[in-house]
Amino acid sequence: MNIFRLAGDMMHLFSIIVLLLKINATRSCRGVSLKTQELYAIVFVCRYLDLFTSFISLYNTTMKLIFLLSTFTIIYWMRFHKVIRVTYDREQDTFRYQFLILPCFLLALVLNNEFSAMEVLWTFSIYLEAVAILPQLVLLQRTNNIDNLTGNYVFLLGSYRALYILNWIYRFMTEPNYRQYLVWISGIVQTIVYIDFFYYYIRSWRNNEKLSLPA
Amino acid sequence: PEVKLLKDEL
Repeated sequence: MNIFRLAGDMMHLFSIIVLLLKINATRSCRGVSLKTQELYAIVFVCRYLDLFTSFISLYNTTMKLIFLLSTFTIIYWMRFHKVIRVTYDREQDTFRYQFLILPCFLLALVLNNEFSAMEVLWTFSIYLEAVAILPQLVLLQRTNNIDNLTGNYVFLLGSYRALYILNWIYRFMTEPNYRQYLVWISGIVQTIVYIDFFYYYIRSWRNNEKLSLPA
Repeated sequence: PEVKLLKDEL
């Protein structure tokens, strides 16, 4: 494992910790998109089916379990926790995610490396992850007062994707036969989705202003 | 095509 990959995974882990802490400490999930969290739950469930079929490393298994568990915890809080669920921006979080799920699934049926259930679901998770942040970005645009932690959450998630690209470049140069075109293209699309957010995040940070995204 | 062994990323 190279430094970019490890740093990327750590960013991903931190992003989730930040979100858990924010919701738990403030007893509020204001500004957090339940739709994005549910999309991530679908992504993780479909991708980590190999937990049952293959063992890669203790690190790998632990991280997968953390991602699954934390995402379901957040969803549970937002849907059922008696204090937190009241703070959910239901009226603002209206992104119709079926318009993401269906095309990604159809694309995975057509464009995959092997037409088997496991492989199609895995490919579907790759495509879906690329766009899963969209409901969250739309919700941030609609939120006038983005709190720091929610902004940091999205920034950390974006950093994780950017670091994965560096990881792929590094692996491509150091490992023979290391190629995964579908993952690379989806990953680049996913990172592009964040560019606009990055621009406003860094600008607000440099100017010492509160983060807000233009509608 | 991709090799199955490559699925070591998260």
